[in-house]
Amino acid sequence: ERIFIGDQVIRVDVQSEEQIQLLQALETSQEWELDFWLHPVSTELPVDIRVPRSSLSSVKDYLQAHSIPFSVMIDNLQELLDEEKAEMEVNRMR
Amino acid sequence: ERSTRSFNFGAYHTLDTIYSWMDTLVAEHPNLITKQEIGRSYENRPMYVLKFSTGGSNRPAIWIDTGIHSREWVSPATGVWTANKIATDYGTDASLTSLLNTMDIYLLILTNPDGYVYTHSNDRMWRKTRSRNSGSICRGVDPNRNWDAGFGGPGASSSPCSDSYRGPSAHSEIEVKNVVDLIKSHGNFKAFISVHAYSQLLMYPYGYTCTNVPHQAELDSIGRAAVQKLTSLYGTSYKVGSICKIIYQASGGSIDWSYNLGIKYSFAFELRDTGRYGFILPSNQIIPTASETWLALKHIMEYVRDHPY
Repeated sequence: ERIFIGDQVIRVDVQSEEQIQLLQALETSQEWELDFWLHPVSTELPVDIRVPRSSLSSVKDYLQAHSIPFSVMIDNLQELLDEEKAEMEVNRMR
Repeated sequence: ERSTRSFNFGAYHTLDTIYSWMDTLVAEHPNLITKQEIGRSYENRPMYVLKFSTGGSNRPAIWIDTGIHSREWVSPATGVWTANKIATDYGTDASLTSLLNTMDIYLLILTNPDGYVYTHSNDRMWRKTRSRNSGSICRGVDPNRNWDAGFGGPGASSSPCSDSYRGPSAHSEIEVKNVVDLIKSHGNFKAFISVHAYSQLLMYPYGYTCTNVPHQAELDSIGRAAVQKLTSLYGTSYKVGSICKIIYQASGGSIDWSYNLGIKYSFAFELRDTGRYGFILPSNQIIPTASETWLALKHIMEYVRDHPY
């Protein structure tokens, strides 16, 4: 199975058109293997990005360098998935 | 011995469990529900639609699909709860009963069975189908970019490695074609509702263009009234608008296709998120999500019943 240990989902509350364009540039780049859960389209909607552990520092540096505010929505994706899986297992046994 | 009463609607389930539960539901409501195989997936899994009908021949019908994107687990979980809700409320809820006395409801709970299985076995974050793409190592097509509605236009990718890959041609995905064939051969669908997760939106066409549809005002009004009812339960806030105007331009989407086919009441839901979990919405939120969604779904269905065309 694919493992998501250390992957984070970060939420960006986009504040300007310029920030949207910077995030769109990230979206087209395949270098950091980002998975956009919510896409950069409008200042009215948040942008959620799943960032592989290996790209975390690069992505955060990029956002900070462009003064794009973000918060960590999911700190370690694998933890949530493990909980989800354990819960399913308990339910199946029940 | 099994019963739908012992089924846990507040949990996520595998495809096999959901398919097995469908048989139980049908067995408990033999005069209301039938399970129809509408075709097979790319990996040869059956695709089952639950048909809720009290009789008649080719009655006007409402289409609801859930789970077209595999990782959006709360969508099919909501579909399961909704199927049970329709079954148990028929005969006790006067409005739903009157609806089912004149119309049929078709509910496709697992629209992308291969992808759903893959999210349970290999990659929880998988979104697309599992078809092979000629000349590429990347698999899968975004089944909500594959419909014949502005196919190939903006808001869909031509790269097989993209999560929004549109596929080589419209309806190239067998899962999409199975639905298209059923809707076309039936010919009397009056509503087409597709359920996604997660952004808390209720949308109507178009996605492939930002031009207003001819029925924009009516669809907007229905959507706002539906969302008002949804919000009344837990205060969940939704936005309402056309796909293009409230999210982004996206070509090849299912409700654009259904609208252009003549199904006026075409809507897409993006179900709730708490702002903390995205696609990993905890299972204890399935029933609240489904319960609030039901209020909006019911409003749309009642409107369709009361406004024949």
